[in-house]
Amino acid sequence: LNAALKSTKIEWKPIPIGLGIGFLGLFQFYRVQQREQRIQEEERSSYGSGPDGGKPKKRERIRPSGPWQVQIMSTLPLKALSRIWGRFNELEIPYYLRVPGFKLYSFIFGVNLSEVAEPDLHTYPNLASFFYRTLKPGSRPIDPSPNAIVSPADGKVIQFGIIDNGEVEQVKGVTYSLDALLGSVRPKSSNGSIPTSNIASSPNSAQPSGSRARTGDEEIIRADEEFAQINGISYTLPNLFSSPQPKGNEPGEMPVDQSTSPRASSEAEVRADLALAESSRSWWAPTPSKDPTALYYCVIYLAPGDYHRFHSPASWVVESRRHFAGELYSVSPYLQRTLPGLFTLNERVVLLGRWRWGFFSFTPVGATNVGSIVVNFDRELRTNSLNTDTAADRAAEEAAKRGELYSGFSEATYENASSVLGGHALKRGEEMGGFQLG
Amino acid sequence: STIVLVFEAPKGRRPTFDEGYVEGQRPGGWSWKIKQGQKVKVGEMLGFV
Repeated sequence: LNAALKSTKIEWKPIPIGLGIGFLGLFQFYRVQQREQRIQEEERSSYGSGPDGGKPKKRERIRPSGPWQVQIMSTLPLKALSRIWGRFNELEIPYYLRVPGFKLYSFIFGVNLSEVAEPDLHTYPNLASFFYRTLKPGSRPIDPSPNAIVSPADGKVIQFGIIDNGEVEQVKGVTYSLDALLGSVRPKSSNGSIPTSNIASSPNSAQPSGSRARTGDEEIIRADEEFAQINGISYTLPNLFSSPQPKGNEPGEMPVDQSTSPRASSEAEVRADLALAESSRSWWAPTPSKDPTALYYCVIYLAPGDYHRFHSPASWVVESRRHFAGELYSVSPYLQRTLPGLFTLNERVVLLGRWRWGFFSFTPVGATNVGSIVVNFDRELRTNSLNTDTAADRAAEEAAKRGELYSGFSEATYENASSVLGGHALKRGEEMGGFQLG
Repeated sequence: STIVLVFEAPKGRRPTFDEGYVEGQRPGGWSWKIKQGQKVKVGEMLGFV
């Protein structure tokens, strides 16, 4: 034995990456199986024993439905892989390999190196820092129109449109609810129901707007009512709009909008008040809801070679942030087509606030390769972190103990004592943060 | 990675007979200036009121 130990030559060989990934996949599969079995046993043993008929549960792992590619992906430990990927990309690249390496990366993913702020590629020690590069000043001119919303990032427009009944269309025919994406805006009402679309109706969520009116005409009426409340005018809607409404249109005549139709003379007074309020209103103040508004959405996909910092698309005030510690599926256009509600599953940071015309939200959604979302004005935010996952599990468990439904996110509000805006103000084009590898 | 913007903007009014009707556009309301699949860069206009 002594001779064998001394004379045997030890030869170290690296483990193939595929084998490592396979092992991690199998291990995760085994772990999930074990956990499912344990939960089932717990439920069986405690059935009918508690007030709610069961034990408090942990945050459930997202189990999406979809084709076999999605099913396989859902068994992989995507967040762990993302973190390993991030660590790997933080390894320092040898000095002489940096320039050819980054040039090869740029060639494959279409990076325009003439725009990069630092022309000497040796200064980037690793791929992570090159990925999070800055651009030369002036290389991205901001559109001068003050009434425009500008692109927050370099990328491809995947989908855009109007939100109908609180549902966002991911691809043609596949929709997800706005509440699932952004979280429920209001706390539970006294009767226990959660109002689902108050942000869709009210430009200022502090205003008690009640349930949302569905049709456009009803919305206009509700808007007038709110305007009357805002301005402290004592008359009510029936008094205000007592004049008979036009019953219908003559053949060949364009349909007439109620907001432009002739009404009682008191409406003219309201309009005059509105014009006066408009002229004295600060740019950031919510618009008097005289104008009927709607919710619009736009989805922009950032490819691996794109500049991965994001900028403010408008001048707005960020009031709160919600961090959803979800999964980290790829957000490639292929998976967006195959996995319904992808954006509502993935880890994301929802920034909520208001702009000139009312509600405004900005949601960076993470992916497997770029799981870390950075918000420059929020130093406490940690995404794709083991700690946040554990904290979310704990919060879910505590909510279940209290017999409440776990909201699925942690929330923070921005309060700037030196500002009267009641949040963090951002200018159009101002850098807000970015996506980092892993 | 992906960015989802959700925002409120005026719907505008229905166009009068003289103004005519353009699909998806109402005078005084929000209008998109992009197409699906279009590549955009930081600062480019997505739409306007």
